[in-house]
Amino acid sequence: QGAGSVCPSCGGPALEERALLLEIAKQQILEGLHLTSRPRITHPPPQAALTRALRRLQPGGMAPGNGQEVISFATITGSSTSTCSSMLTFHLSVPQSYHLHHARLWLHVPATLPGALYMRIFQWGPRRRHGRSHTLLAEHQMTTPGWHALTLPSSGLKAEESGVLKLQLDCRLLDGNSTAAGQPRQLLDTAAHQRPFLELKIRANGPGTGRTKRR
Amino acid sequence: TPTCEPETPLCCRRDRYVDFQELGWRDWILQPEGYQLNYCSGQCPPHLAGSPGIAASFHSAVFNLLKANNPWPAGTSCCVPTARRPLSLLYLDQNGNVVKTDVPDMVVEACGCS
Repeated sequence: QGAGSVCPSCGGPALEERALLLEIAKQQILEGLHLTSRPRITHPPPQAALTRALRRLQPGGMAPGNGQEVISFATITGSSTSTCSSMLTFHLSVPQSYHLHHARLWLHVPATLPGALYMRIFQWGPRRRHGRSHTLLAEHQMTTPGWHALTLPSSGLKAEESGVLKLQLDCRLLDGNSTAAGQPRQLLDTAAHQRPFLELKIRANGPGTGRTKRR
Repeated sequence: TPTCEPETPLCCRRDRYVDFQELGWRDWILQPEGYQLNYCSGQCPPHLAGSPGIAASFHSAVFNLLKANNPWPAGTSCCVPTARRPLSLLYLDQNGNVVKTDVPDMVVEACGCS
C-alpha cells in the first residue's frame, strides 16, 4: 500500500511491504531465540578469538534437539605474572533449567614452556557465609605448547543463578626449573586472541525431558 | 506446491530473502548472512481444499467428501505452510558468548490448502 494509508489490522501507518517483511523477520528471529530484544554487545570478543570460536563450532555437529553450543571467553583475575593461579570467570546466559552434556576448557600454552606443566582446575561455588567452596574438577598434564582442550566433568559444572561460572587454575612445572631465574614464568597465554575459553553443549530442560529420560 | 508466479492468485509459497545487514543485525548474528523468510498466500477454492502440495491422498479424501456432501461448504480452506525446516544460527549473546543453536520451523518450504 502506498505511504500515508492506514494499516487495516493494527491501525498504524501502513508499512511498505519490504519494511513490513523486515519487521516480521526481526520478530520471528527474536521469538526463535527466546529473546525479548536484540543483545547489546558492549565488549565483543577480539576478531581473532571469534574466528577461532567459529572454526570450533563450524563442523556439523549441531547440538541435538533444542540444544545450544556455547563458546564463552574468560575474564581473568588473580596474579598478573604467573597465570597459573588465575581465576577464570565466565558469564553464561543459560536457560533457567538446563542440562550440560559436554564441557571443555581451552588453554593456550606458550612456545617458551620450559617443561611439562601439571594443571589442576577447581570450580569455585557461590559465595556463602563461610566463604566459597571449591571443588576439584580435573587434573591435566601438558607437555607441548599450543592449544589444549581440557575435558571437564559436565555433571560437576554448574553456573550460579546469575550465570556466573568461576574456575580456579592451579598449575606448576613438573621438573620445576622455572624458578631458575627466581621469577615465575608466563606458563599460560591469556593475551586477547589466546584468551582461555569454555566450549559447552547445553540442552534446555523442556517439560518433556524427564519423560524422555525415563522412557 | 503450485509454482508461485508473482501474479498467481492461487495458494503458493512466496519466497523472500532477508539479509541481516538490512536489519542492522550483522554485529551480533555471525552466521548465516541472511535467511529465506518465505510465507504462504493465495486463494484456496473448494477444488484445492486439502491439497497440501505433498500428500495427494489427503486431497482426494477431502475432494470425495466435498462431492458426497454439498459442493459449496460453509467453511473456507486456508493457504498454510505444510513443510518447514529449522534455521541454524551463530550469534553473540549479551555477555559476548558465541552461541550456536537451531531455531525450529523457521523456514517455510511448502504451502498447501487446509
